[in-house]
Amino acid sequence: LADAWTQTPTKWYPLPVAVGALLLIVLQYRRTRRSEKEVHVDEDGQGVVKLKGPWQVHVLGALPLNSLSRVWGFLNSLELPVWFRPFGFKLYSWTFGCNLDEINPPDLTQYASLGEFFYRKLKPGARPVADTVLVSPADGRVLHYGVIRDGRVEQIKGATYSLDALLGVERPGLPPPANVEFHPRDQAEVLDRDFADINGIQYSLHDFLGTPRPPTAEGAPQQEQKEQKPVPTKHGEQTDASVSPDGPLQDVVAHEAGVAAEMGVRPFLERAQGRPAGSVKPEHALFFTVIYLAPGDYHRFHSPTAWVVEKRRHFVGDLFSVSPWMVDKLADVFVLNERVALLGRWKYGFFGMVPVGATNVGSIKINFDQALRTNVATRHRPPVGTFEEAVYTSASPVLRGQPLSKAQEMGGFYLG
Amino acid sequence: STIVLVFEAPQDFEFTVEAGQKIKMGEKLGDL
Repeated sequence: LADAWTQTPTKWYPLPVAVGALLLIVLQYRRTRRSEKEVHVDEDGQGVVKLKGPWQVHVLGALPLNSLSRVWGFLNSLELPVWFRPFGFKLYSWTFGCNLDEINPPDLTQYASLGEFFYRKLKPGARPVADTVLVSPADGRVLHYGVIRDGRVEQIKGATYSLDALLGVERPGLPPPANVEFHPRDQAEVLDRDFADINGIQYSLHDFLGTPRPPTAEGAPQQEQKEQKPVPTKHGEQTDASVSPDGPLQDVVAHEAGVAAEMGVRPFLERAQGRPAGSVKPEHALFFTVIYLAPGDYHRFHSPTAWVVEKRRHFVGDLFSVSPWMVDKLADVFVLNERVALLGRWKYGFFGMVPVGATNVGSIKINFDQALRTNVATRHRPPVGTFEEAVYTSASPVLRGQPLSKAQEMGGFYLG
Repeated sequence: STIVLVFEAPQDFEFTVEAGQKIKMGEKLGDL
């Protein structure tokens, strides 16, 4: 080796012009990709968010994380031999702390792949729902929580990121969000002026929205009048003399809009126009909380409260790990990563829920949004800071969005 | 994976969890 190292003559050859040109093209492409990754328009369109952190973060940033995530997902979708499944899943459960007593179905041989096991269901009643206004949407660990001040969300102590960068805002200079053709699987149907049937369950509109029942002409509450007539049990069969001749839908829409306006419960779409970041009603504040799902956790997420999702925004981004270590090291990780922002309202005003993808779980599924596709390989990546948008108004004309009850399953994270 | 919740609520809203605490789906996150 020493002889070869010292005595082998070096002979230089001229590179063909085509190879040199190809090299320049590759270098230019890498430079463009890096600048796209580092520059992220802030809420005022002036600031930028760069990949900031120690050397480990920059090493990870140089890796093709999205491609690795998709390969990981493909490998975990491969069907495992039946004899191996109990052993393999028990090993996985032992390693990551899964509780096999609560999974449904309990027979491990029925999970064809690790991906299927990862997206497992729980037995009915395995997660009792607390009687409170806000419950945890998933199993996990609370990373952080607090109040949002000046439109900035605290990631770790002393470091913040922009709320508008997280949720997205329309602003001049950026291409308009694409309207996605939306085919909701779950439907809400108005039964009469006070009740709606949502996925087979009858809800009082006022209880759902947290708005008071309007008084009748005689001054008696609407609820008392309601109790005098039977609650309709089958769609389209009820007859209600109090409903206007135009039909129950128009009546309920007008009625709900009136109540909502009275209570200041206006749709997010309207409130967002011209609203400075972080502004809320008097005596109100904007709160946030971040919940981290570890690899062994149940990976479906549920509605944390009764609310109406009005729109979703899909941000195509990177897929950095979102482990507590990474959150501590990489500033703006929640703004850089691929995510789906679900925006709407609950009884106290604005409500938003943002599932954020990661390297091992890059795919986000929303049950009521069949058009959503995440972690998809694409030749032309959309400009950073833009998002694909879908509006859920067709899901329920009366509620102007997709209604969700507390603890209702919303979707989940897939491996890869 | 991570879930971020952002919501408007009256100022007397209080979280009933601590940072770093493990939590299950459906458990109380906060109250008024």
